[in-house]
Amino acid sequence: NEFAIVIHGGAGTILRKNMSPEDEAAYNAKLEEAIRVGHDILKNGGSSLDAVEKTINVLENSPLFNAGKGAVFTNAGINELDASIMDGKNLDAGASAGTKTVKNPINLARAVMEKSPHVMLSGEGAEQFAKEQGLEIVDPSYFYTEARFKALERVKASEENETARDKSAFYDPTIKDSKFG
Amino acid sequence: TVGCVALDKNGNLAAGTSTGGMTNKRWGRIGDAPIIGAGTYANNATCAVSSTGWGEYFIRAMVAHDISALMDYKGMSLQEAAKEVIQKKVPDLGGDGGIIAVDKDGNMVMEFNTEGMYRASMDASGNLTIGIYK
Repeated sequence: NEFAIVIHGGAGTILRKNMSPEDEAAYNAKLEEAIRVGHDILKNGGSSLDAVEKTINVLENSPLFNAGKGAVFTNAGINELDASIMDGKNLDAGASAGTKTVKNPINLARAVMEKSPHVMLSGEGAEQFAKEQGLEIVDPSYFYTEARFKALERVKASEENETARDKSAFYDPTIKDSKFG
Repeated sequence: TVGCVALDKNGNLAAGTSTGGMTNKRWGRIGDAPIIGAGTYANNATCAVSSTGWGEYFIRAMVAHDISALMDYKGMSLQEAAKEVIQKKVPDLGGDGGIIAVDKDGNMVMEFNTEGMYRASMDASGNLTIGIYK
């Protein structure tokens, strides 16, 4: 191929029996929308970096995928986002980790690569750099989705149950409570 | 996690990955997505790779760079290198996940060892493939 593009939206225990036809259609449609953005850029002579950034923006802006809007939640109930990008021409690379207010982390990773002397920035420093570069900053609530928040609550509940179950193993009738050690 | 790899008309390869990380993560845990060489790698001499999987194992296996290195130092094809890393090296460590990749000749690979991976590819002729399940 003179040019080519491939995308992914995450791997895991994705089972046909767990997905409704409507969900499947929504994922297929979003994947097609995203890859066509990048393919058009390449077809018109655009750069692979632009194709990568703009295609990932479509996926980051969709609540269907664990990136950007639709990101999963940390134990503290917030969204911390990471991204990286690399240019095969000169092995240049950029990355950002742990940001909470940058709407499109892949854009920040590219800015780190092209506008800073570093490869990776993290946390508040990365957010400060994003502001200085004029990238779109959003309120952390922008990333919230009901489905991901419920997933966090499920994980926490199962973890607590486990602890509760473990704890019951140490139940001491004399103190009518659990004691460890 | 989402990712994209691309080859443009000037023969330049690029790769990118973006993620929200892992549900219920603590202590500032970082996975492979922002780690160059693990979640993302691109080299015009070999390939561009974007990963999605159990981050700790993809970091330890340096998955994205490993695939490029197998092509570079052992002359493997992109398909062979991706298979070796995703179907052998990562599971042998106890991890799981997948990668998408394109090489300098425009060959495209989508290799994963999980039940499914949301994925799509499109070549210069506009042939589109979309997949979710294995």
